[in-house]
Amino acid sequence: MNIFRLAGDMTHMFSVLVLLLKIHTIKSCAGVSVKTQELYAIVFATRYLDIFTSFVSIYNTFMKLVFLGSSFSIVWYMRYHKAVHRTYDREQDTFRHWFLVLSCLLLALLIHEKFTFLEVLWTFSLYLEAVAILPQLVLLQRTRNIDNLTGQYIFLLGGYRGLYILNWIYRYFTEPHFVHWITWITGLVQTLLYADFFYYYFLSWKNNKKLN
Amino acid sequence: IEHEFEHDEL
Repeated sequence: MNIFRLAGDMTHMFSVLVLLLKIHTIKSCAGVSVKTQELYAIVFATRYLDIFTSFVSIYNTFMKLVFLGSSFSIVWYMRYHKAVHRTYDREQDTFRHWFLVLSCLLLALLIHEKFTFLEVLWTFSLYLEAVAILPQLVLLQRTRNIDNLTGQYIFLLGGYRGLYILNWIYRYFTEPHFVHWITWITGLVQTLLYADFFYYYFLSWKNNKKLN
Repeated sequence: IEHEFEHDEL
């Protein structure tokens, strides 16, 4: 464990907790894409299958449960909680995300480190996470104004993988033969997808203007 | 045996 990875995990945890808190307290999911939340639930479900078979540390298991629990409860709130579901923007959140799932699955079957069930699903979860934010970014461009919490959620979510890139650089130089091209490339693609969001987010913060 | 690449990251 290094400071970059710890900061990345904390940033990631805060992003999901900010979103869960927003939805739970103001009972609204305006501006939030349930498709991105469903993709993230699939990402965690397929990445953390080894939670039962391999124990890394208390921290690791605890964080996996936090991410699994928060992503599935956010989907539950947005799909089945009456008050929250009413604020869901069905007309605007139209990204056909099942195509993302299918293409990532095919890609994982083609490009992976080891052809085992767990390893292919783990690779699939990396590919899917890289593109999971797309429905949310598309929804963002359609909805005029987004509230601060949703903006903070996306900012933290984009930031966490950027911190992970610093973690990979650190591990590459400190651990012999620590090389994981698939993880690095997907992590880079994922972070780059946030580039224009970061740009507008920074502008709105600098000019102290509403993000739009 | 080849070291089982354990995914120690989240």
